[in-house]
Order: sequence, then structure tokens, then C-alpha cells
Amino acid sequence: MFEARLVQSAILKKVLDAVKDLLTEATFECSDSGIQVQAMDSAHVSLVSLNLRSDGFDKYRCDRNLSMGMSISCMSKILRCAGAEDTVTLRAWDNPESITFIFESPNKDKLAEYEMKLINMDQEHLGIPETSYSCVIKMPSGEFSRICRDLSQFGESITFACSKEGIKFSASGDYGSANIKLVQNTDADKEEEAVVIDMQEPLKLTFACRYLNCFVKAGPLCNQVQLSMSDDVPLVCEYKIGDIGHIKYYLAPKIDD
Amino acid sequence: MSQRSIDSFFTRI
Repeated sequence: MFEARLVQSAILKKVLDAVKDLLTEATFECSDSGIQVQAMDSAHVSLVSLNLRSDGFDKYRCDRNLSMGMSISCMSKILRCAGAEDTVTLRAWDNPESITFIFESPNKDKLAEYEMKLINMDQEHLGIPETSYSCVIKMPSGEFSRICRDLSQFGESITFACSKEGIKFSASGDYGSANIKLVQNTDADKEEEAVVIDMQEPLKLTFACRYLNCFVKAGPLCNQVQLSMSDDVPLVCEYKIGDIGHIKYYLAPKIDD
Repeated sequence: MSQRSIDSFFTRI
């Protein structure tokens, strides 16, 4: 059988909020090492890679590897039924046709079970090569969300230009143009407020706002976001999920026609 | 500008 328990169901709620605008369904690969999801959005422009390690769960048991196709919208609806302080347990039998979500209140006076039918999905897995990136930026996730939101008003895409002076985000369109520059700031009072720029080579890449604004939905999972970029390869936008894992979004850059 | 698809960067396994 498969059983995974998280004392803080809020983490799983936030994970669902971070993927539900990009994915309608996804295969959850469960093994001894944890839960992995790799899925592209319907337009095949971005890829979501989610990893939740088994040792990050409060209880984890997976007797045999399982691939469970799940409706993200249905899972999201079920997780909305969990109380903020509830514990969540995911449970499935071997060769499952459904998965059960069990929510337990902190004082154990309420137990709710939601059973969700699994869906058959074509297995499709992409090999992501190890890449050494020209620029790796760490910055507050709230700041990144704000920049994407603000610049989206000016155009459909945002250009990221990284130089030794810092990183400049810019957008332009029919109404005008805007740019926001950030310089390295490792003296911030709090670690989560730091901006760290590790640049090997300057670069300039353009990405679609529509997808960036989906990625920033992972902001509540982590105070910091890491952006890894090189010429002609996808941007990696990574949020750590506490001590349990991470969510990485890959986005192909836009190219000049 | 045009948008490349993400699967063109990765290999199917």
C-alpha cells in the first residue's frame, strides 16, 4: 500500500495552488524515495517538476512503485476541504483505481475522507540534462511576484538582462515601457530579503508573462526564488518546499522571428 | 517574437 502523511496539510494546499493554473492533470510517481511529478502545460511551453522526498513526510510508506494519474482541479477542490491546521494523509492500495485524502483535525475530533478516482494517462517523461548556468539569481519570492505582476501591465513578455551591475527586468508595449533593476544585496537584515547574483556571463533573455505569472503562484511556499539562466536554454524558476522538496518550473525563452 | 516549445529542449525517455 501507499500512505503518506503530512502534519501540515497547508503545504500540500500551497503545492496545488502552485500548479493548478498550469496543469489540468498529472501523473504522481510514488516510490520509496518520495513523490515526483513531471508535467508540461497543455501548450508544451513550460514544464513543472515537483519533488517531495519521503523523509520530509511525517509518515511515509510505499510498498511498490505507483503511477497515479490525477485531476489537478479535483485534487485542488478536495484540498480546499482541509482545515488550515488539519493533518493530511494520502492513501492508496496496490494497483489503485482511486486515492483517498484523509483530513484529521489537530485535536482528532474530526476525520474526513475524500476518495478521488484516478485517471489513465499516457506516460511521458522528459530527461532534463544537468546544465551549468551563466546566471543564477536568488531573490525574495515576493519581489519576483511583484516584478512579474507590475511589468505584465506593459507587455506580453519580460526581458531579463543580467550583467555585473545586476539584473534588469523590462517590458514594453503599446502604452509605454518599464524596467526594474535589482543589484546584489547580501547585507539584508534577513536572509530571505537578500538578492544574490552569480553571473558567469552576461545574458539577455525574454520570457512570456503568462507563464511567469503562473510560476509566482508558488511564492507562498518559500521566501526565496532561484532563477537559473543560460542562452538558448529554458529558464529554471525554483522554489524550495520547506525541508521536504522543491518545485521547479522550466520555461522556454522567446526567440526573435 | 515566437515561442519555442519546452519539449524541444529535452529528450523523451
